[in-house]
Order: sequence, then C-alpha cells, then structure tokens
Amino acid sequence: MNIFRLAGDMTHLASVLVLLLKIHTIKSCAGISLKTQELYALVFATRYLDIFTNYISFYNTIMKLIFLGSSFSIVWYIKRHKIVHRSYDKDQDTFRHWFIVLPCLVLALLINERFTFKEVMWTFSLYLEAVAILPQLVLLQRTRNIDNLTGQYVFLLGAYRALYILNWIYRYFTEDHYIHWITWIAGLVQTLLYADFFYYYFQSWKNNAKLELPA
Amino acid sequence: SSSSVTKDEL
Repeated sequence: MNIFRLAGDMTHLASVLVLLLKIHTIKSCAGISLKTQELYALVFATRYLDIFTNYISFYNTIMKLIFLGSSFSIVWYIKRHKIVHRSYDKDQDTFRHWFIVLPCLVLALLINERFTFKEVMWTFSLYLEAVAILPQLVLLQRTRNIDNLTGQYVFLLGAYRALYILNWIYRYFTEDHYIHWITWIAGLVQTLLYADFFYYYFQSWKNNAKLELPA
Repeated sequence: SSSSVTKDEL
C-alpha cells in the first residue's frame, strides 16, 4: 500500500467521521442529501459482496465493515431518528434515484470485465459511486447557508477521490499490472464532478468567506 | 481473476 492510497482511505474515513459527528453530536443532517447517502449504502452493499469470501487483509476487512456500517447507519439516522430527521431538507433533496441507478445498472451489464453476478455488481458499484455525489451537489447549490461540517464533508470526499487517482498513477509505474479502464474512467469522472465544488471551496477559504455555490 | 488487482482497493 502506497502513501496516496493510505491518505485516500484516511480522507474517506475522515469524511464519514465528519458526517457522523454532525449527525450524532449536533443531531442535525441539514444540507445532507439522503439520496446520496442511500446511493452510497447501495455502492458498498454491491461492492463488498465478497467481504467474507475473499480475504485480502485485516485492514481491508475492517475498512469495508466501517464503510458498510456507517453508510447504513447514516441512512437510518436521517430517516428514522426523531430529532435528526426533523432537520432533513426533504423538499430540496429531490433528485430521483432511478435516474442514477438504472443507467449505472445497464452500463454495468453492458461494459464489464466478466459477465458474472459478482463482477457485474462490482462494476455497477464503481459506476454508481462515480455519480452518487450528484444529489448532494444539487442540494448544496440550493442551500443558502452551507455549514462548515457539510462543506468539509464534501471536500474530504473529493480529496479521497483525487488521492485515489494519484494512487493509480503510482501503482501504474511501480507494479507490473495491466490497465484498468473501467476503474480509472469511473474514478476520473467521479473526481471531475468535484472540480466546480473545489473551485468555490478554495475561493471561500482564500477569502475567509462563507461557502456558497452559485445557482 | 482478471481484476483482482483493483479489488484490493476500497
């Protein structure tokens, strides 16, 4: 494991912790898209189908369990926790799941490395992860007051993707394995979706101003 | 498996 991969995983973990902090401690999910959180739960459920059959390392198993457990508990909190649920911006969070899930499923059935159930599900999870942030970005654009934790959460998620790209570049030059088009293109698309957000995030940081995305 | 390399990632 190289430093970019570890840093990527740690920023991913930090993003989840920031979100859990907001939800669990402040008891608020204002500005957080339930749609995106549900899509992430689906991403991890379909990607880690082999969690108990394909052992890679203690680290991998623990991290998979953390991402699975946290994503489903975040969804539960927003939907079922009395106080947290009250802060959910339901009327603003209007993105339709199916517009995202169906194209990803069709694409995974058409473009995959092997046509088996597990492989298609794994590929589907890659495509889905690439676009799962869209409802969250739409909600951010509609939110007038983006609080610090929400901004940091999205920033950390974007940073995790950018670091994974550096990890692939590093691995490409240091390990002799072939090219992983599906993983790379999906990952690149995912990272590009954050470009606009990054721009305004750094602007607000530089000017010491509140983060606001233009509509 | 053809894609085992990327499957060691999260």
